[in-house]
Amino acid sequence: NGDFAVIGLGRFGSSLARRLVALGHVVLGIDSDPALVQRYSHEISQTISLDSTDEEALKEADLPSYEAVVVAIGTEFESSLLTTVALKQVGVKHVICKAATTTHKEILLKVGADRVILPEQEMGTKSADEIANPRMVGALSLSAEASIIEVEVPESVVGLAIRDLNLATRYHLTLSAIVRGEQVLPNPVSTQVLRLGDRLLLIGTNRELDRFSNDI
Amino acid sequence: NGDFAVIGLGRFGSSLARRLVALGHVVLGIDSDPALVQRYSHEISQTISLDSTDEEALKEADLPSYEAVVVAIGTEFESSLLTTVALKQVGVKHVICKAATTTHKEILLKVGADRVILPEQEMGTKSADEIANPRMVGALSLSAEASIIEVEVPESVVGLAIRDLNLATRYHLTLSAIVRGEQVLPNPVSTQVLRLGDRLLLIGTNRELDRFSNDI
Ligand SMILES: Nc1ncnc2c1ncn2[C@@H]1O[C@H](COP(=O)(O)OP(=O)(O)OP(=O)(O)O)[C@@H](O)[C@H]1O
Ligand SMILES: Nc1ncnc2c1ncn2[C@@H]1O[C@H](COP(=O)(O)OP(=O)(O)OP(=O)(O)O)[C@@H](O)[C@H]1O
Repeated sequence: NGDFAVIGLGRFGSSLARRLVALGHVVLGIDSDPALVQRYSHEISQTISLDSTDEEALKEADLPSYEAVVVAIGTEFESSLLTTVALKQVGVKHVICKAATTTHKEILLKVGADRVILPEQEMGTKSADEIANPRMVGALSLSAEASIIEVEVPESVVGLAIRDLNLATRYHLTLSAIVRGEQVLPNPVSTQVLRLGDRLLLIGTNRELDRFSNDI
Repeated sequence: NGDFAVIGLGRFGSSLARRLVALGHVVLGIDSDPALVQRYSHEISQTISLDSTDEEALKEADLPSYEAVVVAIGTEFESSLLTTVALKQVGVKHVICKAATTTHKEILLKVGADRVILPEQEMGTKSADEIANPRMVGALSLSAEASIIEVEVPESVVGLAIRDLNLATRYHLTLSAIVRGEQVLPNPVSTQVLRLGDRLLLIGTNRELDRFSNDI
């Protein structure tokens, strides 16, 4: 159960830090703004106010002992860049940065960031998927061509049995489970009748999943 | 296959618009900045420059004919608020907004936004899940207590057969599929031997999924 450090307690950094704490991890929150350090002092395991571009201050925080350090500084690119370089120089094993644009991301990767996240662009793409297909409540990409999706049954199939959907014969899809309210029914029998509100967990190629979603 | 309109072609709005176009939808991109309208004119089906707080200009764009309209204006809250109110007033069926804070989100929902996204906060939370559990390459929440996760097999189980993992007996987990490179093997037989790089698609309670992830 690793310890993590998050530098920059803006909207991205503070949400990330809180979630890590909720998942049971010890988190060190760092920000040069004492007001933010104060605000999160009760929600994050430990918080300190320091300027991450100050190599001496960074050394005192013993950051190489953390499983990973997140650089959650977005608008001030130079600070983000200098901090990333300093972290790699003192030997932090895993550095994750947020960035505002793909150009900033490329630069951070070049100077040693292990991973760079573009929150606005990535949420834009993810939101488009949800907006385009509102009945698709979830999707996981498994390969370039296949996914598993969670899709709400439309009223048109309520009362039908699973076998009436011809999932395997017509669409080459596998039904992994039915989600019914708070219950999950894995590998349901083909005679199982679908109810309003049911969600189907389907595995198949993206092409066939799309075709199925459009057909129903 | 619905048409969508996106107001605000910043990082969030432009990524969202491009993704909708990639998914095969017709998209109208709107921004008051002509430079952005120009920049995306080749990537988005149709682009126009107008001020979305101008009700007359909004009426001319015939926005109620779109399946949904996205208000992707973040930093200028008043513009986002006025635009949302205007859109609902002219009868747009579905309005999706981005917002900077939970307070802004609550206000937008009160004035009629159907859905409000907080990109930085939501990506912070999502990134924390990925950082905390790097071997967990994907997860879909199915209910309050259950999920389906995609987890890479650690070297310790390579060469073992599925039945040696005691997924059902020890963890009450269902193995929906093995993902091997670009191949997906649904409902694999219990004698299937695990290889390096394999990913397991497992359904179960979050508690048991966690326990399993920690045990391996
Ligand atoms: N050199 C630094 N050392 C420590 N903290 C810093 C430094 N530079 C910026 N910060 C902090 O990082 C936080 C996030 O920075 P900033 O607001 O520039 O990024 P942002 O990407 O706009 O934030 P958000 O995550 O809210 O979108 C701020 O709270 C700021 O005080
Ligand atoms: N009244 C308006 N009418 C049309 N477009 C507008 C209006 N107000 C702002 N915009 C546009 O919306 C876009 C996004 O706005 P802004 O940059 O304030 O938000 P942001 O949340 O910081 O953006 P990003 O999505 O990059 O994070 C800008 O390109 C801006 O020109």
